[in-house]
Amino acid sequence: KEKHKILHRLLQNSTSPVEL
Amino acid sequence: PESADLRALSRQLCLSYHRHFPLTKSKAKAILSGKTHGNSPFVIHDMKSLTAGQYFINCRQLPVLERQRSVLPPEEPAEELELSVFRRIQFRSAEAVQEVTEFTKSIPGFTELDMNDQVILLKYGVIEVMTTMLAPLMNKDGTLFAYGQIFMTREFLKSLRKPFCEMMEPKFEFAAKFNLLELDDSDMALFFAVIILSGDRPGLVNVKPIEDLQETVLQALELQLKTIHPDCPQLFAKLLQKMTDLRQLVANHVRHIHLLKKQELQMCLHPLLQEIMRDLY
Repeated sequence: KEKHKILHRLLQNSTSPVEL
Repeated sequence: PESADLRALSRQLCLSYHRHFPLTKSKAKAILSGKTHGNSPFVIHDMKSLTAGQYFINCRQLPVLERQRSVLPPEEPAEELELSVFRRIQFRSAEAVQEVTEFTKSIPGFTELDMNDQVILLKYGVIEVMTTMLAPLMNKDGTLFAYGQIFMTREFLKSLRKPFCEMMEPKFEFAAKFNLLELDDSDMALFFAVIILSGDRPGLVNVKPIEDLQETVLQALELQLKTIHPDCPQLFAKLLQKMTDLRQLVANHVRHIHLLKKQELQMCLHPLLQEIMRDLY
């Protein structure tokens, strides 16, 4: 999960802004 | 499933496609053929026009919601031309990953899949989808960029120093062949879902539900292609063959990026793209 934490976050959050 | 269910699925994916992808194939076609009533893209063909074109990259004419979502790439004044172009392309790619993610989540049944499998499907599918999405933005002379506000010429991209000049050419070659299929936006929506729902990606734990979902989307795609393109009975088979080309193209692209990371000490890879490409091929 640590290896793909941004992808996890993108998949779990709704359309809210994602800080990259 | 009944054909009415398959048509409903097609409609749903098509709606989601239009909701999440700002530059559709039909819009790109209008821009590339000069049918946008004087609103033609700014052409980047050399270093001078690249500098001038930065204004267009930073002032996207997008709805407020889209503008809020985007974070502008940091400016690095004395940056080398090649690295600057590469950074901008990377930045747009990271935004595109977010768009594809939202589309992916709207595929019926996707969010009920095992969470780690969702990550794997997205990780492996997203660059293939983005590469396919690029095809309608391209013609033999160049490619649209920054939501269709910029047209970057193929010659300009080829004039960059090695290895940057070699990065876009394979995409132009793929696009030329892919565009011959003359798919429309609704076909593209279903094809994207088929790409994402590939049950043979490495590391998947629960393959059966993924294959079941893909089978339904494949049926919807086949039905739609027969309905919309009755004069091209081979289209479904031809389109599925493109999936093999796409995998090869993306594998080469990722190898190229890994090589760049080693060779170009000043090059920074976007954290999201880094995460996707790590251990990919």
